[in-house]
Amino acid sequence: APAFEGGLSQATMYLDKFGYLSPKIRNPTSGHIIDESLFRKAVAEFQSFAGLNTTGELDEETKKVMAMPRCGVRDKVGFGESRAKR
Amino acid sequence: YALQGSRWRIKNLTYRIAKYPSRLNHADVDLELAKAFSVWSDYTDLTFTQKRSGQVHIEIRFETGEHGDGDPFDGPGGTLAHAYFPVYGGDAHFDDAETWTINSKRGTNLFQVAAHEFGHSLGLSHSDVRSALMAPFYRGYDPAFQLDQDDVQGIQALYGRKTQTDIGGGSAPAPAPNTPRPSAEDPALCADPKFDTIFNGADGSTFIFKGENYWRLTEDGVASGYPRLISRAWPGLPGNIDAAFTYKNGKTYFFKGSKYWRYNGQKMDGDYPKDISEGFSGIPDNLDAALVWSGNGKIYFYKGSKFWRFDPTKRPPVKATYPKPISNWEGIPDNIDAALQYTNGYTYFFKGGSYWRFNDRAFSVDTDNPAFPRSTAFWWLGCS
Repeated sequence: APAFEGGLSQATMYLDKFGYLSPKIRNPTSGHIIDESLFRKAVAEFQSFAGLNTTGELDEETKKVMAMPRCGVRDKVGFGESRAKR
Repeated sequence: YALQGSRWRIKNLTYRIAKYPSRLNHADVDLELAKAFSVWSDYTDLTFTQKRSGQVHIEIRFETGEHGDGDPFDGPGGTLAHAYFPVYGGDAHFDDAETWTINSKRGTNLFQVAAHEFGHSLGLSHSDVRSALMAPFYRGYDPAFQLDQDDVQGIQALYGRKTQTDIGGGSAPAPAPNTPRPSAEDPALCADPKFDTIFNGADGSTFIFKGENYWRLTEDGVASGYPRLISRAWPGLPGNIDAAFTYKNGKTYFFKGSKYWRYNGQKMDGDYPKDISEGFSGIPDNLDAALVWSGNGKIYFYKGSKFWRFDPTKRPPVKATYPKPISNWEGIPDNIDAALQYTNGYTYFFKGGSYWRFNDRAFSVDTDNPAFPRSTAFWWLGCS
């Protein structure tokens, strides 16, 4: 089964996991995104990084790239996270 | 390429495969992972030695699901592996639920993924150059795999260039007794050590341009056999260039007056010159200097007492808050001749016969002995 089926919440998780969502734009209690424009900005940043058209829309091309097997290291760093080694 | 911000302070590193993949022969894995390390040692002076026990720098494990670091694997597909940057220990973990394969189109190629992960172990972040090994996506088995120029630049920004060339196997032949020394002093250049521009080529070589001539720099000064004519090495390019840089796409841009030229290596990359106002909207003509800062991949242009930051991925590429005063770069003078981020990661500014080394962390000119500014002739051009 494909790891990425393309739903909005899965895209949110993907963008979060790979460093495109700042903790500021997630609701601290639900974890949901609280500002759609910031979600679009995160999608656009991912598209720019992946060499796609930067529309901010979660289009088919973007979902296709999100479904590709990949490295688990974040693309973007700097949101204050610093994973301890163990 | 992008640098995470940490690197190993030593060049002789050790590794251990603490947990092998469940479906591959151990000896084959040893060989593939050694090959994956050699991708990086081919272009630097790094060495990697496998140990079977005891303390090592880089520990390698094939694990499934949650494996103790809070970043669980997700089964076949999705995330294939992850690795830690030097500051976090450099370890590399691979998802053992993947079908790891060797020299096969089926499954996931162990060598390619390992070479990518070891890039992280050495301090490289993900690159936005699609063809780079350090791009985050797995694009399938490539039987003719070669490290991209972007990756070469990245690793050499961290660890410098290989001092003995043995890329492609075998070591370089010993120089014949009458081979010219790799570095030579150029009396005319030493007498007037001011130059027009300095930049790194896509292969990591550093060049200085002055009038119609150019020199390649070595660790000790200028390479022997120089100066050479700019017009012969870069056909179509005029002399008296104002500024130059090589971007992370491996292309070199030259600026003079109101025009710019783009070269792929030493071949003009299309129909040039073009107007600076066309290709670099927001950047003025008659520049003093330009550089690409690897910390953020942005291009900095300098003219008179001002600088501009150019981000090709943004619209507009220059924010309305620019230009800003060069005095923001504490200790750097106005009206500089040239600027460069060298392969050691430091940023250098040149003016007259002097240069300043800028410390990106302190955001000011380094305090050192001898103090900056220092003599360009002595420290860069090998003049006695």
